[in-house]
Amino acid sequence: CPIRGKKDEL
Amino acid sequence: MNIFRLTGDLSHLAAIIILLLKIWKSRSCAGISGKSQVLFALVFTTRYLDLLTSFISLYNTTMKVIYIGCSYATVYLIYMKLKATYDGNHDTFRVEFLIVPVGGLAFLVNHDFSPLEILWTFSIYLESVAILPQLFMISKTGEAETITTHYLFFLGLYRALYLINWIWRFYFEGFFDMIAIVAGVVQTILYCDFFYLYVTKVLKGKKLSLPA
Repeated sequence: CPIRGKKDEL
Repeated sequence: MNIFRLTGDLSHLAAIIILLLKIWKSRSCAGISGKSQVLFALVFTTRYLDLLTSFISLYNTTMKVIYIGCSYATVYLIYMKLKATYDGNHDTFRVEFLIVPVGGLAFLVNHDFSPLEILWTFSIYLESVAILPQLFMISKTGEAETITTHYLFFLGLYRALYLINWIWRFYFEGFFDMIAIVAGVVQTILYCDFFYLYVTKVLKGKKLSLPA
């Protein structure tokens, strides 16, 4: 599953 | 950050600026779907609420503020300042047919059932279909101004570059976000027939007119 909370993209 | 994501962001920024300048300089929003622009403003508003909660980088914050500012400025020009030039008769896509299913899906398929995460998921799903009213309007008017096709090209290119960015990040960082990837693939696919027309017509100096 994705690395949680890694919202570093626009 | 990698070259694909940076180029993608700059392509996205170019699209947003091209559209805003086109409307501002020509004092006209003819051929532009106000509905798509409202959807994009909604996409940025629901996605960038984390501006209030977390700081990632100066670049991240700056770009988010620019995107939100330009998208609201564009909506303002279309629906207020240059309302007289808005072609409402051809901008008839039923956006409720987009917002309701996307809203429902965001509740059903997300990474975390928290308000910020659901809004982010809603924004990702909505962005993948937000261009439909614009593409629908072009199919109804049967043509598009060349500057509008450049706007659409950069807008479509940005998410295509993001797809490569996600391959890059999976390979080098082991990072992937299935929701963003699936929505990004759908979004890019929706541009395919436009890309074909853009390459075969606009890049050859012809006007983009339908049927092809």
